[in-house]
Amino acid sequence: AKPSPKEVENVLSDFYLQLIAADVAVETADAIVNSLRHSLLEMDVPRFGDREAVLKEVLKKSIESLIKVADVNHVLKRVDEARKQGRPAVILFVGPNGSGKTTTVVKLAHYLRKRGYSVILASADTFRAGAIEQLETLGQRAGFMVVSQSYGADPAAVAVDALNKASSMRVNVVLIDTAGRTEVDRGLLEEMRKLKRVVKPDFVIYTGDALAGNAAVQQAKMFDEVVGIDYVILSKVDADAKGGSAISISHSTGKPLLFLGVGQELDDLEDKPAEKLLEALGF
Amino acid sequence: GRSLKEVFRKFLASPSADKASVEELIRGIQRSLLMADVKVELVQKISERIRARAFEEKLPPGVSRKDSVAKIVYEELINLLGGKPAKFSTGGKKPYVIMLLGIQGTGKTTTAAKLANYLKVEGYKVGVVCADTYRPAAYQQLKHLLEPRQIPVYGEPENNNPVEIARKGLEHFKQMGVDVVIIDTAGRHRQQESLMDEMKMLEKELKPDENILIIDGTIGQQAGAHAAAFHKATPIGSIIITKLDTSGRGGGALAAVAETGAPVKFVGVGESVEDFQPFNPSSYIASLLG
Ligand SMILES: Nc1nc2c(ncn2[C@@H]2O[C@H](COP(=O)(O)OP(=O)(O)OP(=O)(O)O)[C@@H](O)[C@H]2O)c(=O)[nH]1
Ligand SMILES: Nc1nc2c(ncn2[C@@H]2O[C@H](COP(=O)(O)OP(=O)(O)OP(=O)(O)O)[C@@H](O)[C@H]2O)c(=O)[nH]1
Ligand SMILES: [Mg+2]
Ligand SMILES: [Mg+2]
Repeated sequence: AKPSPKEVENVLSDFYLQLIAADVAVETADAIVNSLRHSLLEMDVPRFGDREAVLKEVLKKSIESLIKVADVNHVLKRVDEARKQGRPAVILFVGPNGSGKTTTVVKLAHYLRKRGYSVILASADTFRAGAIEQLETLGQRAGFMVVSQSYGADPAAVAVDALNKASSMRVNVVLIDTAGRTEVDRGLLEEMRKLKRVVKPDFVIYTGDALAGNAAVQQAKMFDEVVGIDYVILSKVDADAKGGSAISISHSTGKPLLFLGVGQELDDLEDKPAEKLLEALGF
Repeated sequence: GRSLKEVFRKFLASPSADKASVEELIRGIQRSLLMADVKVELVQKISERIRARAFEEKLPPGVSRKDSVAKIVYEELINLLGGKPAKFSTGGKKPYVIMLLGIQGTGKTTTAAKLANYLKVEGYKVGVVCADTYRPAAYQQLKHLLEPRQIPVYGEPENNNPVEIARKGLEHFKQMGVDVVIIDTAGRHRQQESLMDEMKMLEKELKPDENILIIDGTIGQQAGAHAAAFHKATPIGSIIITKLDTSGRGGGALAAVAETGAPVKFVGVGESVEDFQPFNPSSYIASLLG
């Protein structure tokens, strides 16, 4: 039998609140619920017994399809291709203030080195207090060369400096750390677009905070619209984040999740984000 | 969906406030509050309060049901901010010791500099202690922000005992005769047991006059749970919401206020040391309602 509209609405409104409580953005939760309504109304449910449980099970399965995950091998393949072409692969890191970019840059360098690649880091945050010293210290501790200039220098100049050093030293990968910036400041987003044009990175990675709520959508959307992003990394998942922002960001930008940051140490980079996220979402 | 302004306008333009139009208004308010990251339970609680008061209250003379409902919405939201006074005061204690606490990356260090600068402008002599022994270059970050403003910073980059650093910093500034000491600490969250223990140790040894919880204005539904954990470990005296210059509207702070009973005293509205303002409840509520 087909469920009644009332049964479907009951199940959908509970599901809606579960999504919101898991930090899925309101506009994303709206869209998900609206897209599922039709298929739920068309479902075959048993005549007797817990009919709503059958509908709930369908909703639970739909969560998995909402998380868009990237294959890290695609990134590694690109690095191999760059190596064959005799040039370093370049990855540009962008994102809002305090989302974990600098820490993630060093984690990714460590991840790549474990897989046999040489990496140098570019300290292109020439704005924030202590930013250069922070990356230099992290880099030194982990054994990575950090290319930096002075505060106030043009981020593009630092990036190009790093690219040149990487080319001459035959280093495989250059990771470029940039200053945090708010999506509301168009000028700062344009600065990123200009940096991307100059540096021509193989990938742009957006690092977002897993604890962010509805702002996560607007932040990721604006970075994607103005700069253009290829992958998303969500950090601080270990801070009990439910991870709903991963769904919101996937849904609004279509860009896939590459890693999750699950702590402050070098190894705290999760390369199987889907499983960890489903566990965090707890659906 | 329509903006809450349009929903309110439609409500106020309707001939009378019947149950259906009030329900429609409540739905609009719910959506706005959820989009501003107000916790689901609080949104439900506020809806019940509006619903209950909208039709059960006796109308003052000359006031329409509609105007009464609009006033009720505003009052219920203001109530969520708690009745405590939100103005900074040292109550005459010298030095008045403030400790900043919060999750990683929420803006503690930047806020330490902002609050120090704000208080200096208000006429207080301020000293800042870097008791963050985890974040690389935390001390440099504070010095970079405060040296240009001639606000002294105490730190021991080689020492990894935050309690010892803070105690010596406090003594150092006591000798200098400062009015206020602000202690910046490492970012931490409730799943990091040893860091939560460190925080309890800092509280026990330093006995700050005010523990300020720094809340990221972009935080979502987890704000209440985190605030409760901080408050359970060390009593929170007040809250500062940061990054309100972004798309975040700081709705998470309402849950933090509910869990800690602490008032919001200041907000951060940008990366510069000057981007700091006393908390304004009316404009905060207005932005929550979108
Ligand atoms: N618990 C936890 N903390 C993290 C994670 N990633 C980063 N952090 C912490 O978050 C704080 C901010 O990290 P940063 O790497 O400085 O962030 P950022 O995006 O570079 O910040 P800005 O450059 O100022 O915009 C630091 O205390 C990091 O140790 C994570 O996955 N889990
Ligand atoms: N847009 C904006 N950015 C802010 C604000 N307050 C702080 N920031 C930025 O947020 C980022 C993190 O600030 P920090 O002061 O390093 O944060 P923290 O809490 O001390 O970080 P940890 O010590 O690593 O836990 C930096 O890029 C700051 O410039 C604010 O009000 N608005
Ligand atoms: Mg950084
Ligand atoms: Mg700090």
